[in-house]
Amino acid sequence: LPLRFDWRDKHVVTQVRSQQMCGGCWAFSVVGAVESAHAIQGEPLEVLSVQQVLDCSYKDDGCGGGSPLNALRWLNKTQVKLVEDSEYPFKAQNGLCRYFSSSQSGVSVKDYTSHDFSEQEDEMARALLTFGPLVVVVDAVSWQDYLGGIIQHHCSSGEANHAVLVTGFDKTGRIPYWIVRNSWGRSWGVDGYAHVKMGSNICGIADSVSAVSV
Amino acid sequence: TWSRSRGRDAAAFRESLRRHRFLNSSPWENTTAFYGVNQFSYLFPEEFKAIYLRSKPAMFPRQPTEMYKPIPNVP
Repeated sequence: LPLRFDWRDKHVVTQVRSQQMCGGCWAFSVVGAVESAHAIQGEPLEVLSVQQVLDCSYKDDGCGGGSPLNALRWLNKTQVKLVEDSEYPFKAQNGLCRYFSSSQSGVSVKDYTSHDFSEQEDEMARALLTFGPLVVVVDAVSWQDYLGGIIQHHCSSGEANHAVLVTGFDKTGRIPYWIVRNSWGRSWGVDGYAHVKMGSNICGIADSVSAVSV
Repeated sequence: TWSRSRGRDAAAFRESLRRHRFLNSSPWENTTAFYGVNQFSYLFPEEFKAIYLRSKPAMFPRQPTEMYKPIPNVP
């Protein structure tokens, strides 16, 4: 493993977005992973529609909450093409699912994997290198007040409540950490990102990990 | 939707300041994260949870550990 790796350096991660007053973190994380997987394939980096996932992933509850796993199952099962955000923009509220013709351009999910990587965070780092940014679900209660630095305490595993996207890791310093893209805007944390200590399953970051291929 | 008032905002903010003091004065030696005022400081934790922490966890299978076998002595 390299000492430091961040998919942002490869220009395959879209800008941090804000979910506003919508509980749609699960959709933001999944769409972020699809955007990156698409760009890693050599395609242009496109901002895809979170609203489409919020409205159409029928086992979830849109801005009322959901599960990345349900969204991935839905994307994989239906082979729905995620359209560009400009085509189906974010409204921060639930809406009726819009359908597009098969000729509409978009990105569909070919496959996904979901695993528990607790006590195997080096394997998780390998998965990050192999597949691209990873969707994870963490305990983010104390993230309400986070300003920066490496999160090591004040959260637990087994209490997951917030979906985010791991884009990289950094082991060059005294405390190795995951680089985590959040969906609370760029003014939160470190330009919209959090740094979470690697190796101790902090905040349950390795408990529910999903990777996407497109 | 939460009914907001200046009094409620102020109370949530005061509680946030108390929380920041606690989070920043942890007993661990290796503390590197810092906590303080941000866009969520006017929310009570239960409001914050209700609005922003809406992802449901799922149980996933453990990532299978690779079995490493010793390489036999070969010429």
